[in-house]
Amino acid sequence: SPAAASGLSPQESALLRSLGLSHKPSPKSPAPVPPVLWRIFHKRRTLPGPQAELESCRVEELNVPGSIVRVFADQGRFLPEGQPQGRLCLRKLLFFNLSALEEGERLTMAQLELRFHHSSYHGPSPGQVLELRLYRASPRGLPRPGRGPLLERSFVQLRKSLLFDLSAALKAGEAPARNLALLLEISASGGPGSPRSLCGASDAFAATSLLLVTLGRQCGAARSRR
Amino acid sequence: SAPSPPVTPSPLCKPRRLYISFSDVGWENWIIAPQGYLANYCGGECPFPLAAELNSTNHAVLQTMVHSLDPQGTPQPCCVPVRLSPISILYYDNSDNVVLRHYEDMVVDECGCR
Repeated sequence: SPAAASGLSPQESALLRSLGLSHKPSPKSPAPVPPVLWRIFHKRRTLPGPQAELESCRVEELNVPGSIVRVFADQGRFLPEGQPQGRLCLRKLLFFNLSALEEGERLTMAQLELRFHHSSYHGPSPGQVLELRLYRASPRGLPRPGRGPLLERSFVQLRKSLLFDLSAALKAGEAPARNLALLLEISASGGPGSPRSLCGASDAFAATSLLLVTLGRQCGAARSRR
Repeated sequence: SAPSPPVTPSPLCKPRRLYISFSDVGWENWIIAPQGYLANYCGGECPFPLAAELNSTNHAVLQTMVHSLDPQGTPQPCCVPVRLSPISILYYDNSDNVVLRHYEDMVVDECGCR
């Protein structure tokens, strides 16, 4: 049987399946748990039984419907700037493998987080502006032709963590694709010195992750019952 | 693992303590939290005429009465969970993503005769 082939007892296989898992995970490079997930987890543990039941299909902390919160690590890579303007400081393919999402799950929130090593960068200096653009891309990092950026931001102050709501871009409510590829560009302008010297912020770039909130099938059934 | 039962266990239908330890089942390397939780289970009798006080349906009360008259022919009602509550589990999935998932009906809060 498939269970025997995977070295699991039939009971363990059945239990994992009931928890929505096809086989037993064996994390190879476990990422640290994002603080927001700890907060949601501990808050739910303090709820009394009946209230926990009521909120089983809602994530109060993020104020959206949902029964599963996942944080996907970026599996992309840095790309050569290749821009004639020379103002581009960083060009990176962000690639998220969303194959863990199950059929019947409905997306209710998508949030991208960019984290910077804040301690190594104290700019931008007065008059300097950082511009950030995010495009939908092919898995190889090529921007979709004829498409403007998904979002465009300018910063005169850089924080340790930048959050971007991509729910609209990923059409919340629909089943997301099996993967998501985005092209991130950071450029700098204004202020004294050459554009290159303005790129300290991108050197402070640390990591990025994608948080998705979905409604599992169990919530759909509850909804129809209600 | 089931902690040692109390000295004089009540024979009536009620929740019994059952603690599920994820390390006991060898899941501690992918389940981040909790380490385990109190799942409980239902156990005990549904005797006539007490069944009426034991969260029972009318049918279960009838069945206990018939059982008291014809024990061989009609069994007692079953002592089963009638109210359960969910828990959340924080774990790494098969792609090393961090997942917080809500699972319904994981803790037995109340038992009844059915």
